[in-house]
Amino acid sequence: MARVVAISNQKGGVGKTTTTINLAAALAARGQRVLVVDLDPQGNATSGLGYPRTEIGRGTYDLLLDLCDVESVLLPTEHDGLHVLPANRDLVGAELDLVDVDQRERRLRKVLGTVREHYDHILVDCPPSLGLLTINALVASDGVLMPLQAEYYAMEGLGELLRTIAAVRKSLNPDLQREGIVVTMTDARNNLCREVERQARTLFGDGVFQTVIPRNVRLGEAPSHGKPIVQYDPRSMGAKAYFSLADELLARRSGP
Amino acid sequence: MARVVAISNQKGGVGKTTTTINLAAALAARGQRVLVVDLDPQGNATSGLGYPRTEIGRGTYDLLLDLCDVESVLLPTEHDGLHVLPANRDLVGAELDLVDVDQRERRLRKVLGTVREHYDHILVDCPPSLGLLTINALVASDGVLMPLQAEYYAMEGLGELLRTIAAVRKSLNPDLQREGIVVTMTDARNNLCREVERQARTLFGDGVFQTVIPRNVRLGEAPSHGKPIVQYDPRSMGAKAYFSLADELLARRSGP
Ligand SMILES: Nc1ncnc2c1ncn2[C@@H]1O[C@H](COP(=O)(O)OP(=O)(O)OP(=O)(O)O)[C@@H](O)[C@H]1O
Ligand SMILES: Nc1ncnc2c1ncn2[C@@H]1O[C@H](COP(=O)(O)OP(=O)(O)OP(=O)(O)O)[C@@H](O)[C@H]1O
Ligand SMILES: [Mg+2]
Ligand SMILES: [Mg+2]
Repeated sequence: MARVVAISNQKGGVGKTTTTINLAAALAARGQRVLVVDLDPQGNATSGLGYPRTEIGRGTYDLLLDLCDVESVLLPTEHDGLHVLPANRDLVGAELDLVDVDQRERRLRKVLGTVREHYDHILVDCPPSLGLLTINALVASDGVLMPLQAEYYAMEGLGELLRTIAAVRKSLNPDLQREGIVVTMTDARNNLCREVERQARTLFGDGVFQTVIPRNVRLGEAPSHGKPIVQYDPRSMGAKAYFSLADELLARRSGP
Repeated sequence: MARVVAISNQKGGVGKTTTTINLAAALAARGQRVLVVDLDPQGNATSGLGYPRTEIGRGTYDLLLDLCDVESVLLPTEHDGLHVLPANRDLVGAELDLVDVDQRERRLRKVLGTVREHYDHILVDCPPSLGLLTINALVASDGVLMPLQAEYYAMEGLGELLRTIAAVRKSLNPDLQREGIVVTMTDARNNLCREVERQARTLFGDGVFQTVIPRNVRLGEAPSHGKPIVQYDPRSMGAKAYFSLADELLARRSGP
């Protein structure tokens, strides 16, 4: 039975999509069965896994509005054991179209209930907001993984995100836990980066993964080839970091 | 009479807030009267101009829902000639609260109509989405300035943004023009950055500002001091770039 994890942070550009794709591929390379769900209207997880936006017919929009079943949306990837539920263009209108739908916050949870048994992990890439799409992801999830860019504005937004998680746990999904915070795009030579990481570890202790993701040019290049870093350049610092994150996540799960 | 410009791109983390704050401060340093409107629930433009989130009472949320007038929200900054309409926490709920409001897309336009005569420029910082807050900004604006991060995913999203601008021009604001695209966080030594800039200039020609904003550590540091770069470190590459952008914008306005 899969554990569902939402990759979320309303701050933009902090590495949500990059973490979703590369953690998923690293877990698949470790023999796990993984499903990526693209819940961001931008569709970056979809194109980063090799499917240009123009090639997508049915997508997560259709699943949320109950217009078709999961089998007709599910796509394989070049990586064995890694599948994706792609985003289609209609997703831009999902939040308004869902406003009058019954149980609008539980739509994704219902969809994923039909496929959880086929995977070990389901990773949901969220848009940079705390609207109805992100709420759907939090209600459907067991845990929330929060990429934290090593920058000033990123720390500012963390409080709002934690409040939202607590609110969802209280009213809609009592099992929702924090999977952890992962520091991204960090540069060990930069004071500000070191300061953000230090502050996060002081405030959240073990709530922050030991693994940090360094800023690495190859991570920025991989999406233009439609490949995760573990396929594009498996010896890069970026690939090593995401393998380490996958191993740490697996160790925490089977922990003491 | 002020020209209103929305700083918008639904892709997250591309430099919208950094461009809003620093272009505004550079214009003010050139003797222009400037108003920054923070329409992003994250409130980064507000804190980047020196007002911590916790200090904000009434904000743009109250203006959109017609709960008070502009005078009771308007704040000065350390920079002469630069004022700000701050974001308050309630803004997180604005898009849902506006759904049933009459003329919901024109709320900001109505608000700014009462202050335009006091400024030369009004810059509206938008959230990373194409929802009702961004639509309000586009309906209220004369032009749209689009920060384009020199990265692969950023190019992908540009088409959707241009389609949205065209749709708003057709149905809600016939005067809406493209102010231009400004390439941000670029590194001349990086192939991907050069490639994104080359593609943008090929596709959009003069629609792309000559000025590019380099990746510059000081730009990332300035917000933690609550100051625009032109105050925090006026001799930095970041400050020079935003002065150059301000000068280019002014030259285009009074152009041939
Ligand atoms: N560790 C890294 N090193 C270098 N570049 C990175 C790294 N992580 C992400 N990037 C690049 O930074 C940009 C932002 O990352 P990404 O798109 O994953 O963030 P996001 O949080 O998903 O953004 P959004 O809020 O728009 O969904 C992308 O262009 C990506 O390729
Ligand atoms: N030219 C630059 N050089 C270095 N750092 C930069 C530059 N421009 C922006 N930054 C930093 O990159 C991060 C993203 O920039 P910013 O917050 O302005 O983007 P945004 O588009 O407003 O993000 P959001 O989509 O969350 O609103 C911030 O931490 C900012 O300090
Ligand atoms: Mg993303
Ligand atoms: Mg911003």
